[in-house]
Amino acid sequence: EQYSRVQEEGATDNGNDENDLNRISDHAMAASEAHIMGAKPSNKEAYMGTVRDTHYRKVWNKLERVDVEDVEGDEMKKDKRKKDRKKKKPINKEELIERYSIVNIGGSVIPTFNPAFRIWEYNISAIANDSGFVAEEYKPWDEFFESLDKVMEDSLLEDSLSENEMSSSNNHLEINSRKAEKRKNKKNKKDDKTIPIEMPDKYKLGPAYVPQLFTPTRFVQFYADLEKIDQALHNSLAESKDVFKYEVEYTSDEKPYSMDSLTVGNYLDLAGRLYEDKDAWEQYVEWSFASSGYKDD
Amino acid sequence: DVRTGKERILHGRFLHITDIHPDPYYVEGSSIDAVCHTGKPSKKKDIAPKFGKAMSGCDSPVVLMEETLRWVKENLRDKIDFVIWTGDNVRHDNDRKDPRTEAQIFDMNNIVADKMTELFSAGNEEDPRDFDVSVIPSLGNNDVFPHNMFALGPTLQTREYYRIWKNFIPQQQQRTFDRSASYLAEVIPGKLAVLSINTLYMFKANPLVDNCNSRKEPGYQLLLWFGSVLEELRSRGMKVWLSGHVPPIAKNFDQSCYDKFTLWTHEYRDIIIGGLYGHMNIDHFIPTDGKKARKSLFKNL
Repeated sequence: EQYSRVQEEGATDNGNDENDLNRISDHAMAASEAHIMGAKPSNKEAYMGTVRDTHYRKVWNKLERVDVEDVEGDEMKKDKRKKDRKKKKPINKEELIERYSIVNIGGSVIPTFNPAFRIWEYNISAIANDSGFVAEEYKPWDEFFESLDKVMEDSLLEDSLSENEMSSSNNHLEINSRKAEKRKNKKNKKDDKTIPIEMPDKYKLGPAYVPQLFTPTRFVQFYADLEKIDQALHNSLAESKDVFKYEVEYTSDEKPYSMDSLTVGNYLDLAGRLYEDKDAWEQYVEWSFASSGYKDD
Repeated sequence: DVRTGKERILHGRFLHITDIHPDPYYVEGSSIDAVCHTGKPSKKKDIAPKFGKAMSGCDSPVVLMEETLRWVKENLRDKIDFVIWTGDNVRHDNDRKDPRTEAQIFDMNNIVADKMTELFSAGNEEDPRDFDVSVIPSLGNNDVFPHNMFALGPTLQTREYYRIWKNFIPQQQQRTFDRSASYLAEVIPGKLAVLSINTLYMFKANPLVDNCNSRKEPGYQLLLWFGSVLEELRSRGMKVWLSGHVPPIAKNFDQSCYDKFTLWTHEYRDIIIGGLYGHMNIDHFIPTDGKKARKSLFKNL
């Protein structure tokens, strides 16, 4: 509808309309895709291919540019890197790791592939002998959430107020409205509380980057092999509870993951390996579909 | 446990489970081509098995959910500290003869929430909020009606979910939950928290989401909540896991929402441990670039 409306009106300001149309079609496609999420899986290998060729390739490219001094590399690697260095500025590995965070997307219980879930293990050693936690010092959250509720309420009120202001000022000062608009945009960006300030230097990297209390150390992926269970059910008269079970599909410390911890640095190294090593990639894709043997049509 | 004063053993382990999608219309032996609801199978491969069939396009038979929770109870319950449960507890709306209604969505979510309570609670009659294993649910795009569509609270829907999840959500967060359908759970008091984030407010497929720049937008309000809670957690010296249904990747989120969410995650890297999501059924991870998000955000602003 939007598309035909814009076509009829004749695109006044091409750029904006173009963006609008792209965004609308983007949202519409996401909606239709989300709707068919319930149907037979399709194009999932193609999706994993884009994960590899966009996200993991970018990481691999950056890892290739990590400054040689940072990494003990063999002579071959050094020479290769020296050549590459002429092309692009080398990257410090710590800085590279720090700019990333990891989005973990879980396997599901619904048998789109095989039913699956995950157990995460995390470091609690420091807390075991940390007698620092005293219940009396515990600070309740009531006050904080009361004030937060007010912040959210006020921001909605502010918006309707500023909207009234803008509309009244625009009515009788048509000529200045463009300036007012510019002023409003600058003001908006400045006081937009949904944009964070940079992390102050006094704060140190947390459990996702440096091994410490609560750093995730390992995970165990469980799955239920429905084909095997269905066969067992038919081959014996056993009860479901004797036949149905989850078993370990894989763990983060076995090949090709071989992760001795689950920090962002470990994940970036894994992404680089998955991009570079075909066998590792194929194993990763098989597990991403919960060992169901899924293939695109 | 500061609320109950009970001693609790810490295991250093937690469970992430997602997208259960139990389907009460699933009939064992029916035709897979008829979404496992009816019909005579045309061939052997078209028979709907008892526990469901991978890649068939059918939802979960209820027995699959029950057997999964039984297995968790027998093998994992006493070895974990908390459960992160990231939504979609309802069948897909894929049968024109039995369209999915809002009442069915709420009823099924009630059933699954009761099963999770039964499985992980301490069985303390006086205190339904007393759990042996903390449970942190978040909202899926199939848990709302119409599909994907979820308005900024307080609405009937946000209040309904507060009622369904009342044993999981700390009482002092009722008002902010009514607005945002998001909340904070302290899994180790004063030390470790889990955020249940309503990612539908940033999801491209939600027709009520346009961007995260205007104050009226659900995503803007959610980011206000998100930023304030992160700042408070930092001031208390706590660490935090993020959780939600729709993964915060560029493919799923409106651009301005993706940039802002990724930037918050980057600027609070001193306290955020990681993010756990569902929705896509595929077990994988995506590295997201905070620096790039900042550039993109300021370019677009």
